[in-house]
Amino acid sequence: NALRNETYRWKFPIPYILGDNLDLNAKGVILQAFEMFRLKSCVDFKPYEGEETYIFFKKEIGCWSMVGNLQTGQTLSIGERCDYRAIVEHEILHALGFYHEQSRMDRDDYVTIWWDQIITDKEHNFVKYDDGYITDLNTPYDYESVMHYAPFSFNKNASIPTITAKIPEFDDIIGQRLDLSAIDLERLNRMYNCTSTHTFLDHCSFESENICGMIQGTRNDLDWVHQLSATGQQDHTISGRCRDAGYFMYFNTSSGQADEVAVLESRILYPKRTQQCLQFFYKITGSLSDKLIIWLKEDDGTGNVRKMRKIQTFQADNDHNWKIAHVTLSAQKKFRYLFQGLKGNPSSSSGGIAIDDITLTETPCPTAVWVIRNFSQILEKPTSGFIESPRFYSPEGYGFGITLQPHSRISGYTRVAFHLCSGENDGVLEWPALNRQAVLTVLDQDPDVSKRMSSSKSFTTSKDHVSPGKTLIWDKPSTAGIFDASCNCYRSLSWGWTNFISHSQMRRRSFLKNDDLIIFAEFHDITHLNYTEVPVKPQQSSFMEDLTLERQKRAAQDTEPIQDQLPYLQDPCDPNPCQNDGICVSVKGRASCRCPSGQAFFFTGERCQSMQIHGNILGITVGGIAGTIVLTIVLISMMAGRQR
Amino acid sequence: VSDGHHSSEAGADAGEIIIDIPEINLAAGLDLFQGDILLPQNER
Repeated sequence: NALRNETYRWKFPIPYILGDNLDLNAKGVILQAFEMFRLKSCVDFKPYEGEETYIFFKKEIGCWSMVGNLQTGQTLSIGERCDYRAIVEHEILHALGFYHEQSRMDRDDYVTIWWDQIITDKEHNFVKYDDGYITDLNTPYDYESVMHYAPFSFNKNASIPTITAKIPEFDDIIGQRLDLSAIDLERLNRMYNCTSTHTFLDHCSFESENICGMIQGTRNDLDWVHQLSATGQQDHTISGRCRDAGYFMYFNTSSGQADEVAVLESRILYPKRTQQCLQFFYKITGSLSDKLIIWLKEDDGTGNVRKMRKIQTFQADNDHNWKIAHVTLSAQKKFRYLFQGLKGNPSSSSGGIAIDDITLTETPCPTAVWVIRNFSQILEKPTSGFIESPRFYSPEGYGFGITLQPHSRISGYTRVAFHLCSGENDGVLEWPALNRQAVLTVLDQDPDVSKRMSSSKSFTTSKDHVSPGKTLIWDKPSTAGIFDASCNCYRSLSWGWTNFISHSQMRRRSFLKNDDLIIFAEFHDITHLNYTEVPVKPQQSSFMEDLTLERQKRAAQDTEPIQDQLPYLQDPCDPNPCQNDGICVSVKGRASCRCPSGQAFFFTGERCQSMQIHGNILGITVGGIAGTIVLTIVLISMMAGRQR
Repeated sequence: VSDGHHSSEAGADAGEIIIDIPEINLAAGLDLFQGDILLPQNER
């Protein structure tokens, strides 16, 4: 449901300002939403540096936006309780030029609007747009769009909906606030002609014979086998959905000799940032001495990808389930990643090593990963009990855990919450732990990261978070918490969401693949986001201009993601510096012009600025002119001799 | 699953309940176009 008028479209990156009246948590969530657009589309954002058009994120009353680029600089409000990633994505999609899904011209074919149930004078919320004004970008009606409103929006009676789907199965889906849907992204990428994204590098579920351009290592005799699921060996991609379906890569360790290896190499990849996260699923069913080793092979400085670095080793254990793994690569030049399978003891192995569903992104790996097995069995028990995760440590050293209540006090929902744990670093850490953002993500395990619609929620620790006994929750857990023998630590009161995710949402998509629920958790200091606002179009004295520029520079550094950008991220050929239709090529980060050449003329110079004539053409021309002159002189002299 | 009662502080129920954009804006007394769209002055 996108604006047709192209004058309302943005050029990327979109300049933004994070107003200082925004809650600290909202600032962090806005940056998370930017990262999601960078991962899944070509939409990009940059800190404002005096451009005419920009988005000014502010905390006004409510959550709202304007539609499209108004070419003037525009406000987008992330007010109280709007600081959720999906809500920020919804408002940014408005700013990018999208209206609500249910205001499509053809919406009455797909949903019913119960006009008599709408609050009086709120009917305008359900108007439709003419297709002369908006376009569906040739995509079907999307019940799953993050731009769709939920059934009970603007209703008079709390239990009677105002909008329902013509196919009742979708009544549970409309109004989802997990993430951008696949069709939201298709539209966005069509509208802005996206052909690539900023932080996605590679993905492979091994479903196709070309195994995503991966190659078998040539220095060893054994190969990984592209294997179809069979009884006893299920793949991960479509695990549990179909029998005898789905492929994975397998290295049999039950025969041959110990220390034999098989190596699987990725194709060559080109990083834009300095940190990559390799996520994959693996299982080791062979001997306990089997190993899976991850290597990085980087450009050695001469253009050859041959400099090896051992990154991480995964050792077999008695757990034969699919496990999720995250490996930080930190490649700065073109590279390949390698999976090395190593046979431990074939005589004690009756299986092997399997890998599946690889994703490589230029985003940080999660700090904490908690896997809860057999979750559907847990959901089936109608208990009000809860599960606590093991203790994890944040990058700063804070101990923390996740509390999960499968059946929260809101029927049909699971509560997910965050708590602090006492830990070995408590003596040196800052207490209370304020201005730290906790991010909890229930992972949609779709093999394709662009199609994942994980549920992610964040809050930032504040002095307003107090327990019923009026003690600050974020004080030292050894004084504010209660001892828990399971972790031999003190756990503080948990802070979270009673309706984090619904049971019906969890049973859809791939939240419970293999019957595993996977939760990621982060806990990062975001104090540096306290002052991010920069003035608009400064018209000040040179001293103040310097001060402003310095502040803008600092804000730009502060608000960008933690990861460094590689210098060649800025395309030296944009804009094209070559004149006379020269083609620009980036050579080692510098622009190099390939100048056009015609049959008679060609262009030279660093920027193709000089026109020259081909030597043979010049020779023929000069020779021809000289010959003509000589012939003319001879003829004139002969005629003059005859007259005499 | 630890059943019955909360044996630790971490299990207690504190935090927020997520509500959607129309509810947030209605509760705030906002009456924007389609719930959350601010129209430019010339289009109002």
